Amino acid sequence: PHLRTFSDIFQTCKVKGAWPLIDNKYLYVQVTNSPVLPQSTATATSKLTIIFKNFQECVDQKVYQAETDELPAAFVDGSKNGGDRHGANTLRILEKAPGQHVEIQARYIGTTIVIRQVGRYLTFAIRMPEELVHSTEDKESQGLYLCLRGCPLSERIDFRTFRAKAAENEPAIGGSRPPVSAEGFTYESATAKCKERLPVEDLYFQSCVFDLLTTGDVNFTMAAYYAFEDVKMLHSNKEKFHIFERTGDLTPGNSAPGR
Amino acid sequence: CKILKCNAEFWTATSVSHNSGTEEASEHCTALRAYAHCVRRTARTCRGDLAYHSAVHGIEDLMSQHNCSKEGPTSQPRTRTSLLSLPDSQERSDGPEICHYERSFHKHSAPPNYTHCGLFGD
Repeated sequence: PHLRTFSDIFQTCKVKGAWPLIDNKYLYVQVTNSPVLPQSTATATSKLTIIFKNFQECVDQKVYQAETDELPAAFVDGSKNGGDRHGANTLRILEKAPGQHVEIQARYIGTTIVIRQVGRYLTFAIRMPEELVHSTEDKESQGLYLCLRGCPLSERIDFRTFRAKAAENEPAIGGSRPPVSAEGFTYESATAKCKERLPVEDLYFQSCVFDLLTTGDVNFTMAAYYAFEDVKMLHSNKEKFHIFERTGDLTPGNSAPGR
Repeated sequence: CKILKCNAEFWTATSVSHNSGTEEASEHCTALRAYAHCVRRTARTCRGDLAYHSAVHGIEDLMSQHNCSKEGPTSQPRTRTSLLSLPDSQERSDGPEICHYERSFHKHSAPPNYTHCGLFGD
């Protein structure tokens, strides 16, 4: 999946299996990613577990779990808020679109989480106060959490090399090379498809092109589109909505296209 | 330890009553249960606090005197006595100050900085 970290670093990762996104004093988030095609290193999120930890006189510990085709508007115990305590309503689940879009508001920690199912996979977005993000109990294990530190080097996919190869394989006029995607997307047609929803050629646009070329699944166009919509809703700095450079895996002189 | 806040809420709830007889007794039990609930929430931070231990014993005595059941409705004294006329009563009745990150944060310093993380696609 494509990851935008708390420090606005954008990466494309393998991270197959279960990986923690966040673990601090208040919140634990873990995702499970499955290969999108047999023998492919590209994976997408099929399961999400969120634990809101017990907090003072406000909320009981609550667990939220979503899987492909099961995006509930309740915690695993069936409740929709933080329990029986005085401040229980400062944690609540809102169903925005049944089975497709859920928002969890945790006002006691100033946090909003958006979970969506787009096609067969889940998307995740969070807005959290900076001081809470860094409030880890175990300082030594901070490096593991993807939202904080990004993906380990060995788990990153070199998105740019993939894109360059895809562009090279584009058949010249009158040429006979086969299209890259199993579903028939060429670099050009993937670009055109993504432009319909993402007119700015930023990294959301590029990740959309990558996804169409690796899977041929047009649902990923919508995943990138909604991921950007969530950024617009949750990110506090309008200037940083778009990201144009891959800060995590750039090599010198290999910069992303401009606006 | 916020035991004095619980005491104050209880006295506020029981000092203004226009009812009489059984209704008043029922209201008193409701206020006592709310008082007990408030005191229980402070338990961890009130260990060894004399006012806290007095309140715990006092509530038991009062519940016994008024023949109150431990199970039953609990009032939110603030809601009954003063919030009905306030436009933001919904916001105020959904928890103590500490359960509103932005409200409690603003009291101490500048507005918080927010950060974002997202995961999508393949």
